[in-house]
Amino acid sequence: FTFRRTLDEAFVEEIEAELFGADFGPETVRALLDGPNGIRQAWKDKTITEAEEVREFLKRNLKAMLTRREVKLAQAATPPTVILVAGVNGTGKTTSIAKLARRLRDDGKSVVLAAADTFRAAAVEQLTIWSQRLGVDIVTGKPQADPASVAYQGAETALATGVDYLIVDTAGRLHTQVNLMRELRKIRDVLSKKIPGSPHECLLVLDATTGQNALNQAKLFQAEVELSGIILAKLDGTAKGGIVVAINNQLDIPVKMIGVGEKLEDMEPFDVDKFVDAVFE
Amino acid sequence: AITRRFTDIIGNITRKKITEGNIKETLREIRVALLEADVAFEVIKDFLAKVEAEALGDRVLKGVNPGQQFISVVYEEMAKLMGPVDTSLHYAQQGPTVILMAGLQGSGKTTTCGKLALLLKTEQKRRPLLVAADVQRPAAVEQLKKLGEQIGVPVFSESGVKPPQICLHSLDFAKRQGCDTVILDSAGRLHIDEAMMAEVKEVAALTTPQEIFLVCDAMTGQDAVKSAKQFNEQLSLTGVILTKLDGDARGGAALSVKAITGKPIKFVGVGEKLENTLKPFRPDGMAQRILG
Ligand SMILES: Nc1nc2c(ncn2[C@@H]2O[C@H](COP(=O)(O)OP(=O)(O)OP(=O)(O)O)[C@@H](O)[C@H]2O)c(=O)[nH]1
Ligand SMILES: Nc1nc2c(ncn2[C@@H]2O[C@H](COP(=O)(O)OP(=O)(O)OP(=O)(O)O)[C@@H](O)[C@H]2O)c(=O)[nH]1
Ligand SMILES: [Mg+2]
Ligand SMILES: [Mg+2]
Repeated sequence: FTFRRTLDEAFVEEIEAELFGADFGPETVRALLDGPNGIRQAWKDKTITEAEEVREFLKRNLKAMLTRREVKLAQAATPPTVILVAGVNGTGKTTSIAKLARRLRDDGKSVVLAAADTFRAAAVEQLTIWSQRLGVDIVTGKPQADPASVAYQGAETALATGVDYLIVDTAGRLHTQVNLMRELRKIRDVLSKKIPGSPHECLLVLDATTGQNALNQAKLFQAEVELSGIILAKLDGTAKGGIVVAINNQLDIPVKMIGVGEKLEDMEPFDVDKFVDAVFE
Repeated sequence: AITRRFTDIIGNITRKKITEGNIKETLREIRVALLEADVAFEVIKDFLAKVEAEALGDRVLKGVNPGQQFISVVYEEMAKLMGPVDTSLHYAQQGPTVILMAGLQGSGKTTTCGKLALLLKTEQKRRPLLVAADVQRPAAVEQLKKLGEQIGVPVFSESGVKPPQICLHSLDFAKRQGCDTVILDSAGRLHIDEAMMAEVKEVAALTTPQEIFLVCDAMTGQDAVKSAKQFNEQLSLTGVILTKLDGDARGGAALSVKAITGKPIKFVGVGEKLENTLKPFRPDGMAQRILG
């Protein structure tokens, strides 16, 4: 005998708490509950009559909202394909780059890393250790060197060695730090001058535990360097990362990869069904 | 913005009272503002219910509408909930004072260790020792060593040993070196990782810290309650440090964490450098920032 929940206002409030708890944010939750395709309307139209139907209904709507489905990484017409990785402090950029490099390496691609975070203590050492564990080359500069010069060196090395992929790590920076955002644009410009058409991927790393501020981050990074995708890290925690729906809807940026742990193998292509189902687990 | 509407509330009391009806719209606006600010859903519900219950029947001030007056009550109660100002650091009566930093991955623990060491050295004339007890993140020990070099503070590390033993050994090292304050860095960990939570619990058991800080990122969303609750239950925190407040995150996590744990937010991180970027937490300023 299973206790069957009644579809009533109390139940809808529970669902609302669940949706907010997943960091979908007021606009998205409003649409899901009170919008023309929302629960309350479906309840009124008798499209939904049982409590059990509500979550499935929401899942379908959420999956429909996540319109962008590209998870494949770009591949340039001629190598190297250049991937620039950016984001605010501590989101998981350096670790995500190591994971990306592992996937590419296991896919038979050659990779070189550029340690263009020349600012933070031991940032270069951190990426260097990953490069050693991966068996891939790394380009580094002097401490406090201009990050754009390291990116340039990386591009030169990539061209000279005919490697398939160049991945450029950058320092964490708040989207509100105008000079640092300008520095990021300069890194991007230096890459595109040296390797026309690059960066072929410009990925923003978001921390899944971040709330509504992730939308501001995406907006401002998008304005500065035109993002091609998002890596949503730390989804192995309890945070659901629901903000990516608003990012998809308002900025049209796809989630390409998710980080699900701290090891090299802890990265998966974004799977809309898995992601949405996990929200309600 | 909401806060602009209450800062000029002064005046005489009228015969009008705050009722459910005349603050209904304002309540809705405040709720949306708090959700946009990342305050946890359940915390908003409990907090607003409590403030509403207390405000109902209050006499309205002259020249102010009930909604505006209610906002000022919300602001006062929020500042009160997150306060009082508490930047206390409990020093040991004998032997070194031990401070443990814990929290989720990337929240700013290692950097905050450096900031605190510098603050204690320059403002409190303490002789701190930094302990590099994160042995799993690549170059974590190196990171803390570099920060120590920058501020002239010694860093203790030990290879081939687990974090609880590293921390225990650091106390003897501190005594031998004449360091009176030991700041223990720790690896970032998930509150749902039983082994890692057990590990940091063991560190606390072996070193009996005078202060155990949860280092929490100011941009944390609804998850803040889940992680803070677990860290508090496992570690009996003595305080919270909110980092990256120099960004534009509204910081609703501050209200969530205080409401859920009851532990004081003592400091805030407002920058990546080590100098002058660790400030006392100001509840009224935070309330204003959260309300927007
Ligand atoms: N649990 C978990 N931890 C992660 C994940 N990705 C990264 N981390 C951890 O998050 C912390 C920060 O990762 P970094 O790669 O140094 O982050 P970053 O963005 O490069 O940081 P900065 O360069 O300082 O801005 C480290 O402890 C990582 O191990 C993930 O998917 N899951
Ligand atoms: N803007 C800003 N950045 C900060 C602040 N505190 C720390 N950071 C940055 O946040 C990033 C992560 O800081 P860490 O000290 O490495 O974080 P952590 O908690 O030790 O990370 P793990 O050990 O991997 O869990 C780094 O880029 C720091 O420079 C702050 O108050 N403001
Ligand atoms: Mg990094
Ligand atoms: Mg650390």
